[in-house]
Amino acid sequence: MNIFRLAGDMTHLFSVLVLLLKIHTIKSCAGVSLKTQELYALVFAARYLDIFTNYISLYNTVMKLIFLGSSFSIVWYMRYHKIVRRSYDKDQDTFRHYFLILPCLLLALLINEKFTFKEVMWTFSLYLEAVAILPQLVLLQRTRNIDNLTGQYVFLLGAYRALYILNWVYRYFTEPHFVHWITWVSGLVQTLLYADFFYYYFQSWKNNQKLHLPA
Amino acid sequence: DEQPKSHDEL
Repeated sequence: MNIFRLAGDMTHLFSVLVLLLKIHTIKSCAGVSLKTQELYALVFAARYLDIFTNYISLYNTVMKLIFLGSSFSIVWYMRYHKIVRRSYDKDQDTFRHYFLILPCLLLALLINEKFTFKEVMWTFSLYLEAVAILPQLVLLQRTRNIDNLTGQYVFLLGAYRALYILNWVYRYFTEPHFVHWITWVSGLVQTLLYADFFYYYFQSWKNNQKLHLPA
Repeated sequence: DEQPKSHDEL
């Protein structure tokens, strides 16, 4: 474990806590894409299949349980909670996320480190995570009013993967034959998808304005 | 089977 990875995990943890806090306290999910949340729940379900069979550390297991629990409870809140679901903007959250799942699954079947069920599902979760933010970014472009918490959520979600890239660089130089192109490329693509969001987020922070993305 | 190292990440 290195500082970049710990910072990345904490940033990721913080992003889901910010979102859960927003939904749980103000009972609103305005501006949040249910499709992205569903994709993330699928990402964690596919990635943590071996949570009980392959023990790595207490930290690893606890964090996996937190990510699984938080992503599924966010989906539950947005789908079934009688107050929260009313603030879900389903007319705007129209990204056909099923069109993301199949290509990622096919790609995982073609390009993976080992052709086993667990490994293909793990690779699928990497590819899916890289594009999971798209419905949320599309929704942000559409809804003019990006409230602070949603903006912070997306920012933290992007920052965590950027920190993971630093972690991979660090591990590449400190651990012999630590080479995982699949992880690196999908992590890089994921972070690049946030590039314009980061730009506008930084601009709004610098000019102390409300965050708004160009149409 | 020895889990490849990369899967020690979240």
